[in-house]
Parts: sequence; structure tokens; C-alpha cells
Amino acid sequence: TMLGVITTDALVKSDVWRKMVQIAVNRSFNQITVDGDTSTNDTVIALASGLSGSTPISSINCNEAVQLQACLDAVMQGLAKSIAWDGEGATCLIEVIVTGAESEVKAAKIARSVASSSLVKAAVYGRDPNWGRIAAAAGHAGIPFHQNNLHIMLGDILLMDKGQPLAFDRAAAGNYLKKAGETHGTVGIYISVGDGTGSGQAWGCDLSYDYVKINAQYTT
Amino acid sequence: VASSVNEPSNYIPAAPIFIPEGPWKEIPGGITAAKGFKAAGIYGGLRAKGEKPDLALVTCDIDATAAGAFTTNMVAAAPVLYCKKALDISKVARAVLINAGQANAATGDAGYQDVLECADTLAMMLKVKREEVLIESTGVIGQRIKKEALLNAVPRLVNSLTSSIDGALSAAVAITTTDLVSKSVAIESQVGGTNIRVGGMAKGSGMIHPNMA
Repeated sequence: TMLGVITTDALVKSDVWRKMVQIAVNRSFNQITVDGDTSTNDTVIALASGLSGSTPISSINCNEAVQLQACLDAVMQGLAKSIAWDGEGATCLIEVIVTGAESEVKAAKIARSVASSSLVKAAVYGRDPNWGRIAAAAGHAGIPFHQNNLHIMLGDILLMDKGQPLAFDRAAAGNYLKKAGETHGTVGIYISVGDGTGSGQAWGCDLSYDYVKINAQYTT
Repeated sequence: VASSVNEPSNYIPAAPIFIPEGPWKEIPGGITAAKGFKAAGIYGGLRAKGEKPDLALVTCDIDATAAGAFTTNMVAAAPVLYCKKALDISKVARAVLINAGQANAATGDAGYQDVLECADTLAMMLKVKREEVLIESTGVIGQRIKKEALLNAVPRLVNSLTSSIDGALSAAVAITTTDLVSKSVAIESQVGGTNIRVGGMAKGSGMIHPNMA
């Protein structure tokens, strides 16, 4: 289960605040995954006191709303990433960034498909730069794209370009994953699927033996 | 020597928080960084093991504009059903009460009555309307909350409220379950030329694939 409470002293009208919170949730908590199981209790409550003395925000399109939305996105993304980093049994955070999609929503869906793939997660735990699993997970997200436009990077190592697998430095890529695991750091997976302007992010963690241990012992 | 063995940070460390870069600065304070908010986290006897804090309360001194996002799992926990109704009735809220230990999910009508009783008790103490009290629960699915323990702890919880950083940190620890770290953050930025603050806390480690609406 994930729970969250967000507070701000910005002054914002109720209907605008509710829209802003849903947008921020979609860009943060709804883009994380640890084990693919959606809880019965997931909740985010966001409260705005208005006590900062800021200009009242009554439209989601005004400059002030854009500024507050960015702050809300940042706080929720920071917390969301911490949840993924702290995933049961995890040794590292996986950050997936997708660009070149037709829209933010489509890019986000591809990113989450990769972050939630058990095979990708297990490969990261095995320190295996498995571009094929990444490509497959992107491809089954339900978002159409031409596979000849697929471009995959692991950290700063290019694994696939224009749909073609490359002769990358496997040892360097493996070491990148190993170092992230040893330091409980971050593994970056960067994917491009075309020339669109849509980009999106998702966060997950690797899948270790400890995940099974923890959940075999924690009864529900 | 000055730190007490019961300080929340002694139970679990704080998480690294990965705030994206932007026109803001990270500040201490978590959920109490923004003006008007107080928080507390105490041990109320709800957890099956240990004495890590398990009850958190966040309050606002005035009516706060309230929004919520909730699981779209069709088997939603009693506090989720309650909060959705409360936010349908009221655009503002004054308090969020959170317990760890029992999720109060798949507990039927009895679980829902437990939520109402907890909300009523806190609303009475804070002198606010029931629908201005929101409830979140986390822990073992299928178990009702340890209501007597919770209700007995409410006066102590209210008396522990503080606008200090400690209040925010203790609340962030109190909502954790299998988490290895607590998650709390605050930033300050400008909106229309005025400094504003946004803070937050979260918990989560397993059963994580949110689809909230």
C-alpha cells in the first residue's frame, strides 16, 4: 500500500486544486511500481491552507497554477521515487524515461510497462544489460510505434538504435548495473519510440530473492 | 545523550528524496513546513510487533481546501470509501488521521463503522465536522483496526500535535509498515511572486502499483 499526505500554504480554488492533485498523482505515484499489485488502500490526501498570502489561483491555465503544479509534481515525484527506491527487497531504483511518443500519456504508459516488467526487473538484479527484455516490455505497453524507431540506452550506453541491436560494451553495461546495486543507486533506462513530442517517466526497482522472502513471511 | 530512545528517527532512517531540479529549494519540515499545519506521530498499540509509532495525525489550523486520489481497486478499504464520501460532501478538511498495523480492507460493514467511530471521536476532540476528518489506513489486509487502542490514543495524539519538524518526522515514521526508510520532504518556491511551501510524506514498499483517481 502507498499512502501520502501533501500540504501547501498556497491559495487555490477547490476545483482547480482537485485537478492539479490528480495531474500530479498521474505524473508521480501512478507511475511507480514495485510488484504490479494494486492495493486496496492507496490514498493521497492534499490540503491547501492558503496562509502564504499568495495570489488566489482560480484557473488551471494561469501562470500561478503552472508554477504551483510544478511544485506539486516535484514533491510527489520525490516521494514516489523514494517508495520505488524502498521497494521490498530492492537493491536499486529503476528510472525509465520515454521520449518521442505521440503524447505524455502514451509515453508514460510505455515507461511504466518497462518499469513493471518482471523480466526487466530480474535482469537488473542479475546485472544483465538485457536490451531485448526492455524492447519487449516497451512493445507490449499497448501503444503503437514502429519498432524501427526504437532507441534504448542504459545509463549512457547505447544498446539499440533505430530498432537495431548494437555491439555495445557488455562489461561496462554490466558494471553500471552492478555499481547501482552495490550502492542502492539508480539505474537509468532511456527509450525513444519516434519523433513525437510526448515524454513520460516511470520508476520501479529490481526484483530480488528477498521480495519473495518478505512476502512469504508477511501474511495478509 | 539528548536524544531519547523513543525518537521516531531511532526506529528507521529517513529516505533519500530525489526531488527533480527546478525553481525551488528543498527545506526542512515535511508536512509541517507549510503555514497552518501541525502533525504528530505516536505509538498507540496497533502494531503486532514492536513499539514503532503507528498513529499519525495531520491538522490544519483553518479550513484547508482538500483533494484526494484513491485506489481504483474495486475492493477498496473502508477508509477509502469513507474519504471519497467525505470529499463529496465537503470541499475542505481539517485533519487526516492515519494508522499503521491494520489496513481495514475487506472488513465489510463492521470495518466501515470503525472508520466512522474514529472520525467522530477525532472530530469531537478537534471541534470540527466529521466529514472534515479524513482517514487513511495501512497494514494487514482483512484485519479491522484495533479500535479501542486507537480511540484511547487519540487524546495523546492530539496533545502531541506540533508545527515543528519533529511533528512531521514522527508522523512520517508512524505511517510506515514494511518500509525500511521514512519518506518526508518539503520545498519552497514562488507562486506569483510570493513564497509558498509544499510539503509531503508518504509510505510504501510492497503491494505497489497505484492507479489512483
